[in-house]
Amino acid sequence: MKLVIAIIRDDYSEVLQDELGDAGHRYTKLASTGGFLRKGNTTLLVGVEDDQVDSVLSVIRSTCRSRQELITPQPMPIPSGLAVPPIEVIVGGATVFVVPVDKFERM
Amino acid sequence: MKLVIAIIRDDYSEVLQDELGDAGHRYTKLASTGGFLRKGNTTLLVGVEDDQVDSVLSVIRSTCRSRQELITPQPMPIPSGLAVPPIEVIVGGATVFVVPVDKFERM
Amino acid sequence: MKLVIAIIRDDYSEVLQDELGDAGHRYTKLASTGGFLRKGNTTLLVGVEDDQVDSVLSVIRSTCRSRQELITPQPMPIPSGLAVPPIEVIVGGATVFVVPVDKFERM
Ligand SMILES: Nc1ncnc2c1ncn2[C@@H]1O[C@@H]2COP(=O)(O)O[C@H]3[C@@H](O)[C@H](n4cnc5c(N)ncnc54)O[C@@H]3COP(=O)(O)O[C@H]2[C@H]1O
Ligand SMILES: Nc1ncnc2c1ncn2[C@@H]1O[C@@H]2COP(=O)(O)O[C@H]3[C@@H](O)[C@H](n4cnc5c(N)ncnc54)O[C@@H]3COP(=O)(O)O[C@H]2[C@H]1O
Ligand SMILES: Nc1ncnc2c1ncn2[C@@H]1O[C@@H]2COP(=O)(O)O[C@H]3[C@@H](O)[C@H](n4cnc5c(N)ncnc54)O[C@@H]3COP(=O)(O)O[C@H]2[C@H]1O
Repeated sequence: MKLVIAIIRDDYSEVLQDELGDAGHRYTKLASTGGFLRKGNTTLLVGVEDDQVDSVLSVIRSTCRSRQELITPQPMPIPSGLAVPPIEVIVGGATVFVVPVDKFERM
Repeated sequence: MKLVIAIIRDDYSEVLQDELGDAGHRYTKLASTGGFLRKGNTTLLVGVEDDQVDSVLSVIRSTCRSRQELITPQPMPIPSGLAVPPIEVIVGGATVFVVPVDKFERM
Repeated sequence: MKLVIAIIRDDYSEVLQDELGDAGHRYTKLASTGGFLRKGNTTLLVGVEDDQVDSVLSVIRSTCRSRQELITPQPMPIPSGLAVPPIEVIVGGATVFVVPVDKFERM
């Protein structure tokens, strides 16, 4: 058993949940916030058998593509009149950690 | 040291927290949402010494019993006039992952 | 790769996030609640290379100092007229778990 912890952009959240459900994977959703952009995002906990980890990763990979965005990083308080040029970041689709599980129980 | 991650129904949340506290276990609560029913539930993080894991599991087991419920799964948008028969699921009391901890520190 | 899970008091949250960002560490923030005081606190997930764990821990250690506080523990419903003496607890700055990661992927 492994616990997949996937942090994804909010706008991928609905479609990823549907895809995971369709593939028969069970999961739990946590509301979270990104450190750099201080914007809301989504953290999913997906507990799966060892041989299902690759299936979960490929569902996430096909659903959450990274793309380039122009972003004004928060929370810089800016004196009015000064325009802060947005910076270009490649915002990923997903950041994924696979963590070992010593014991799993459904009660 | 292990980290017990327990996902429980909201209606078990208060009583489980009291029982864990009474048994001397420290924990942190996260608000979460179930993947299938899209209903709010509770995720508890309980960090314990290795020899206390069984105690935490038995507190959860005795507090969160599974039972059968008739449920209309969300979020199917339904054309009006069409009645969707509820389905019977055995909704568990708790889903529990025990994760190894390499290092623990209270600062 | 390790996942550092740090539970900190809300009043340390902003400064710790700034310090982690300045040190080049990426992280995700989860809103959480303490088990004993039933007060809001902050849980940070910080995924780092193995050789960066000590850097993250020293940033947390220098930002979140423990101190003594007089606290009236919640949620004891108290009959009016009865004054409950506050108790003195040493509320720590941070509770930190370092969890092993089998696989990490940015998609
Ligand atoms: N110091 C920095 N300098 C320049 N650009 C930076 C940066 N920190 C982040 N970015 C960029 O901003 C995007 C959003 O980061 P944020 O921290 O808000 O939101 C993050 C954070 O919530 C989470 N995350 C990423 N790496 C993490 C890690 N190692 N540990 C914990 N959470 C992580 O995943 C979200 C998306 O990350 P992603 O890498 O796809 O996308 C990141 C990255 O492209
Ligand atoms: N594909 C499916 N087909 C038919 N019935 C299904 C189903 N997925 C879930 N159910 C049923 O619905 C209940 C609620 O699931 P939900 O995903 O909303 O809420 C779940 C979810 O938040 C969490 N959970 C369960 N297994 C998980 C896993 N492997 N990984 C992460 N979270 C899990 O624990 C909650 C309670 O789970 P529990 O198993 O006791 O109870 C489940 C199960 O009896
Ligand atoms: N049974 C008890 N008897 C007497 N005093 C007690 C107590 N339980 C907690 N305290 C005191 O109250 C402070 C706040 O605990 P709380 O559970 O609200 O908030 C906790 C909880 O959210 C989290 N935490 C601590 N230990 C944990 C563990 N083993 N597993 C999961 N979360 C933990 O970190 C927060 C701060 O913990 P910290 O130890 O610095 O500070 C604790 C501790 O000094």
